[in-house]
Amino acid sequence: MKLIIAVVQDQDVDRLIDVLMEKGYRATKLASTGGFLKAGNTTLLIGVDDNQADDVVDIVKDVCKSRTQVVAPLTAVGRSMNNYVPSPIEVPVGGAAIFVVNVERFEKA
Amino acid sequence: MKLIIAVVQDQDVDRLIDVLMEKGYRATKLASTGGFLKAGNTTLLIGVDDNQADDVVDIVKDVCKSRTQVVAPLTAVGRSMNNYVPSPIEVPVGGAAIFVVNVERFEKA
Amino acid sequence: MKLIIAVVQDQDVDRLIDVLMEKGYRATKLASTGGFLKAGNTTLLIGVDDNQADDVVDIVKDVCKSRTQVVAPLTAVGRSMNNYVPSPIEVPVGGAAIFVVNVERFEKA
Ligand SMILES: Nc1ncnc2c1ncn2[C@@H]1O[C@@H]2COP(=O)(O)O[C@H]3[C@@H](O)[C@H](n4cnc5c(N)ncnc54)O[C@@H]3COP(=O)(O)O[C@H]2[C@H]1O
Ligand SMILES: Nc1ncnc2c1ncn2[C@@H]1O[C@@H]2COP(=O)(O)O[C@H]3[C@@H](O)[C@H](n4cnc5c(N)ncnc54)O[C@@H]3COP(=O)(O)O[C@H]2[C@H]1O
Ligand SMILES: Nc1ncnc2c1ncn2[C@@H]1O[C@@H]2COP(=O)(O)O[C@H]3[C@@H](O)[C@H](n4cnc5c(N)ncnc54)O[C@@H]3COP(=O)(O)O[C@H]2[C@H]1O
Repeated sequence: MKLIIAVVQDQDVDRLIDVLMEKGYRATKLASTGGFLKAGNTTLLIGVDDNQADDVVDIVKDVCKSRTQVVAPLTAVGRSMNNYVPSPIEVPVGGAAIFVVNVERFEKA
Repeated sequence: MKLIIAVVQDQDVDRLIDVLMEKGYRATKLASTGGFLKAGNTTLLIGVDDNQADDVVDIVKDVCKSRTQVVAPLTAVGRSMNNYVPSPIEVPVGGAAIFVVNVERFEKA
Repeated sequence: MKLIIAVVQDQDVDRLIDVLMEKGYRATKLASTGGFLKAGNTTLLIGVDDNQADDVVDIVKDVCKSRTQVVAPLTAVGRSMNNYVPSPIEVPVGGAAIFVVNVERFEKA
């Protein structure tokens, strides 16, 4: 048995849990906060059989991979600046920190 | 030293902590959510000496064991249905997922 | 890789995270509750390279060490009791429980 402790971004959590549940994995969600940016994120506890750990790590990496998202910057409200339309910008999103820890004993009550 | 990580149902937590405290065990409580039912539950961290781990696992299993609870269904309010009284039903409650992890080093500040 | 799980008092958390971030360490914060006093405290997850674990444990012990704080008791409001001024009292604060756990595999997505 392994316990996977994954710190993921809030915007990826719902999709990640959906994929895990569909595949029959079990997970517990804890609200957390990043030490550096002080922004809310999520810590997942996922207990799996030894031979499932690699699959779950791949799922987390796939759903939560760092990527850039194109967002249209908030255009200035009001008088146009000579019809200036700001071009969309790319911002980094996603990312995850994944720890795999050995479980000496697992019990279901 | 072992760290016991137990995910338990909210209705069992107070009794479980009472029993653990009475026996002199130490515990920390974290609010959590089930991945599947999306309902609130509780994750407990219980750091114990190696030779106490089995005792604590037994306590968690005993207090949180899956069982059925007899509940009287909400009877329809208002006009009686020819004096029909629904018989009580059994619903499953309790349960716990218990992970025992090895602690390489423990310090108290 | 080691995962340090530290349960610390709320009044030490901000200073502790500042020191950890300044030194380039990574940390995730989880709100928690003490099992015995039922007071809010904080659980930190700090994933570090093997050779950094001792340094981080020292930082936590240094910032969170149990100490006494001198506080002036709330003086009675109103008519003075023959100019009686209660002398300050010492109350215990701080403290931390620090668990170092081995990480079999660490991945960044
Ligand atoms: N080894 C570890 N142990 C425990 N938790 C870990 C961890 N590595 C990552 N995390 C968690 O994952 C979040 C995202 O980390 P990431 O490395 O992608 O992205 C990080 C990283 O690129 C940067 N960062 C974090 N700490 C830093 C530091 N001390 N100095 C410079 N940059 C830092 O800021 C981003 C946001 O960090 P934040 O702390 O708000 O949020 C972090 C933290 O909650
Ligand atoms: N290996 C593990 N790793 C991490 N956390 C674990 C875990 N096993 C159990 N848990 C935690 O314990 C709660 C109760 O699990 P239990 O197995 O008794 O009861 C479970 C199980 O009977 C069922 N279930 C969970 N995941 C499922 C899935 N992917 N497919 C089908 N049934 C599932 O639904 C009940 C409620 O699940 P929920 O996720 O809401 O809540 C779970 C979850 O928070
Ligand atoms: N082995 C362990 N596993 C998991 N979490 C641990 C732990 N050891 C300490 N903690 C966490 O750290 C907090 C401070 O513990 P400390 O030992 O400094 O200070 C403790 C201790 O001096 C005393 N205490 C705790 N449990 C006791 C018990 N069963 N019987 C008598 N005294 C207890 O009360 C203080 C506050 O305890 P509280 O539970 O509210 O809060 C605890 C708990 O959240």
